[in-house]
Amino acid sequence: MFEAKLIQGAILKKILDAIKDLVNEASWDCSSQGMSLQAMDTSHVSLVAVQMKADGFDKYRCDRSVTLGMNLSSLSKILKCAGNDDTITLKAPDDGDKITLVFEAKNESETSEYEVKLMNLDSEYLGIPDTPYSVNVKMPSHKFQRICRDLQQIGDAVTISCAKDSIRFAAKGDLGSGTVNLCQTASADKPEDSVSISMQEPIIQSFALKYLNHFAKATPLSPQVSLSLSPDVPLVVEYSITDDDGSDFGYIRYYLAPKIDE
Amino acid sequence: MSQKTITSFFKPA
Repeated sequence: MFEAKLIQGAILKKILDAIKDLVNEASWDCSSQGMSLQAMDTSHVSLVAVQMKADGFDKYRCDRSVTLGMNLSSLSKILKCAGNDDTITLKAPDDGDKITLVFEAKNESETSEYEVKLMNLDSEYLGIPDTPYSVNVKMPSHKFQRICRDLQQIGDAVTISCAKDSIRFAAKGDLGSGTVNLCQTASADKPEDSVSISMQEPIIQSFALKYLNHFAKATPLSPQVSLSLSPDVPLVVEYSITDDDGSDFGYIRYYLAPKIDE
Repeated sequence: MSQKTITSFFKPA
């Protein structure tokens, strides 16, 4: 039996909003450690990895590991039926072919129950090397979202370069070009507004903005986003997931293969 | 510019 209860059901709604347009179908791997998912987009250019730790749930029971394969747009449609303040409980019997979602409104006697069909998916699990990166940048997530959205008006790709204590995002296209330069800040009063840059070596790499704009749909999950870059390896865009009390619940990490000069 | 795929960097575990 698998059962996971989340009083702040809105977190699960936000997670689905952040992945459903990138990945159609994926499997949740549920173990005593928590729920995790890894999936590539259909063109195999990007990869998303989600982790929700067991102790972040308000109740978590997983008698034996289960893989819950599902259509994410179906799951997202069902989660739209839950209110932002609802408690969400996921339930799956050991050998069932569906998952049950129970939504309970706060301070009300209303409970709704939905079922989503499970699928057997041939998902390939990719090994992600745990390597240090040349550049790590932490910045406000809304700022990253805005830069990606603005630069997509100019071109299809963004060139990210980092030197000393600044990071530069640049795009060019038929209409002209645009650049956004961010310098490291020291705003200790408001850590969520700060930009911090840690650089081992300067870097310059280009990425498709279409995917970065998909990743930015995770913005409501976290006030800060972390970008990790190294020469000729995929970019990592990470949003940590915290609950209202600020406790660490897990993360969404997106990996994006670079564009290379032919 | 050409787009690389993620599978050219990460291999099946």
